[in-house]
Amino acid sequence: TGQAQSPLFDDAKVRHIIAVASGKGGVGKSTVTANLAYALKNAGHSVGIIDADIYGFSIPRMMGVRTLPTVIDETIIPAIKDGIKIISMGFFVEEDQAVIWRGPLLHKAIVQFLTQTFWDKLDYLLIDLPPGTGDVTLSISQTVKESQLLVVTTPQPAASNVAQRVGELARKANFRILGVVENMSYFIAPDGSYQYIFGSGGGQELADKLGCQLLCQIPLDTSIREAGDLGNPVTSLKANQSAKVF
Amino acid sequence: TGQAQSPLFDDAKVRHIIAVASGKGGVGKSTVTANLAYALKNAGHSVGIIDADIYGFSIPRMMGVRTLPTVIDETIIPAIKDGIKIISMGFFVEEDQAVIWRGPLLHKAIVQFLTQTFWDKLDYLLIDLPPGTGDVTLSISQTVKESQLLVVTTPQPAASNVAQRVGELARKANFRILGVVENMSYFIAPDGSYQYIFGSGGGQELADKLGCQLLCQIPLDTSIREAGDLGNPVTSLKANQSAKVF
Ligand SMILES: Nc1ncnc2c1ncn2[C@@H]1O[C@H](COP(=O)(O)OP(=O)(O)O)[C@@H](O)[C@H]1O
Ligand SMILES: Nc1ncnc2c1ncn2[C@@H]1O[C@H](COP(=O)(O)OP(=O)(O)O)[C@@H](O)[C@H]1O
Repeated sequence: TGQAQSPLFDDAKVRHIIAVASGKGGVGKSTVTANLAYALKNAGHSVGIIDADIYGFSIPRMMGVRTLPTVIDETIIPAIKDGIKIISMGFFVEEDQAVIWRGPLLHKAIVQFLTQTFWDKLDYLLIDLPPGTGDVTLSISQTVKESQLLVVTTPQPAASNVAQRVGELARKANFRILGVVENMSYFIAPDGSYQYIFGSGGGQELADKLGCQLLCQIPLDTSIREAGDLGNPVTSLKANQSAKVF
Repeated sequence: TGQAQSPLFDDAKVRHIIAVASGKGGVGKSTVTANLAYALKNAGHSVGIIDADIYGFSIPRMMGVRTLPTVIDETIIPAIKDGIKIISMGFFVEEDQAVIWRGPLLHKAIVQFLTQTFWDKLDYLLIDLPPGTGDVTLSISQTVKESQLLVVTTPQPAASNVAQRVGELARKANFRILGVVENMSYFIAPDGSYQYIFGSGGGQELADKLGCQLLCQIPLDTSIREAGDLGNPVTSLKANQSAKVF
């Protein structure tokens, strides 16, 4: 296809690119991306986010972004929230509109996000990938020369079965696997007991299959969900216990 | 496209067709489909399941199906578990293989499942749709004349925002909306207190937006997850508390 001619992302000014992936939807991939962005910002780094989850974009809502990006000629200036630069499909369609794009259009939209957005100098650019290993992820890997991959999973052993698919993708796309984050690992009940509602071991199993580390286990915590619904990820509320995990 | 010529599903021998949809992945759509199948069987009905979630098939594992379907000439004889007939993409690809099919191939595969499988007489045929409103769902609506739609959601208000998309789909596809099932509605802690980890109200909000009933609220319950992992949905273990909800 003509994709070999499509422009490459100029990553000269971006120190680290981290793509955040998951095998299935609903495991907390966007929640981890939003909280990681704040954790990196709180540590003094400059951070950008590309919400590439075209069909299920949720970063604008989770980050509580009220300003829109501006477009000057062919250049997109990202929206900014608490100093974090953000670009998302969600800025260009209504939340309740279905996005039904086919392959070539998707590829073009992603390449535009990557090559026509003006990020300036960034320490970290986080890319919230769609769940699974579809064609958007392939387009990104063709446009971005060097990227690291963070894989989010839940504790169910079945969820870790998607490991081979994500691992296969990383090899094909020359992503370096940074590690695995296990989310919803346990719920601390009012009596202090740990409830393993979604089981346990899936994160470690996935890390073993992918030959990388299990970086952390994030509890199932009502305040994480509440913060996401309000558009203020929990790490932006520094004192929170779960924020320390991020 | 030539799809107008594609064969229609002969539903003369099937009394009710129920398509099970969700806006996002990970809300429990396949868990609800598998448990509903057992609940209908336990009530004395003959039941079939089509796992049309091509990219994220999980019905064979959740139902613990060990036998494969057989293909005689052009006819597919479904696999059977506890008297429930089942057909799935999962029977034709390895669980760790990525399925990357584009539009026309997907449409053809779905039409084959619908028109070339020998179901014989069925009281209920359940179709586990892919999450969201993509092209597989559109292909099914073009092939099946009359179907009812069951929408699965979780309590977060944001999850109910996908309502318009599913509602739009139902109108376009002349599905009759049967109702909404809210899953993971509350967790009963060891001290008996109700924990609303994923919030509350999303199910009712979605039912109101779609102009239908909130049929039931299913608790977040470790035994539901364990049963799914073991391939024996909780309703097949009749005595279980959560099974009564189904
Ligand atoms: N650790 C957690 N504790 C509680 N709720 C969580 C947690 N992680 C995610 N959630 C909630 O689960 C839902 C799905 O998370 P999301 O990040 O949208 O998943 P994904 O991006 O994988 O589809 C959201 O409502 C979110 O607030
Ligand atoms: N009510 C529930 N309580 C506990 N775990 C659940 C419940 N519903 C679903 N699960 C678990 O959540 C995970 C996702 O469910 P699944 O049915 O695969 O979702 P979907 O089909 O929407 O992607 C599975 O591991 C399943 O066992």
